[in-house]
Amino acid sequence: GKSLMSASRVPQSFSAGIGDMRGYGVGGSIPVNGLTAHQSQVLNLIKNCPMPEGMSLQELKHQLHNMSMSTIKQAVEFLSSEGHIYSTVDDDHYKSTDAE
Amino acid sequence: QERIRRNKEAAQQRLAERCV
Repeated sequence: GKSLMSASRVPQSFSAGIGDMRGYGVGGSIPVNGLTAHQSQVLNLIKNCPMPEGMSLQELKHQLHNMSMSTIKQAVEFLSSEGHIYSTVDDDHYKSTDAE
Repeated sequence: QERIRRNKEAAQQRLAERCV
């Protein structure tokens, strides 16, 4: 199928995180709970991260190359303040709250 | 990893408050 690599030129509103969700079998529950596109992309990536310590900001940046680091940090801070995610080993690693 | 557990609980609480 379509890889993340080929998505680098896609406009932000159609960018990686959202189209990517289907591949993870999230079950069609696209989060439209007042989050911006950036925020839901970040949240989805964190949700689908298999690592026990969660996802690092570097990894997020790596996957969301159409997003600047400051945008990612802002999204992460917002999601954290809302309780969707929380920091784990340090302030650079985040895990989704409702992930099992 | 106590800190992580507390972070998680705090986050869950924040999320619950949001949903009310």
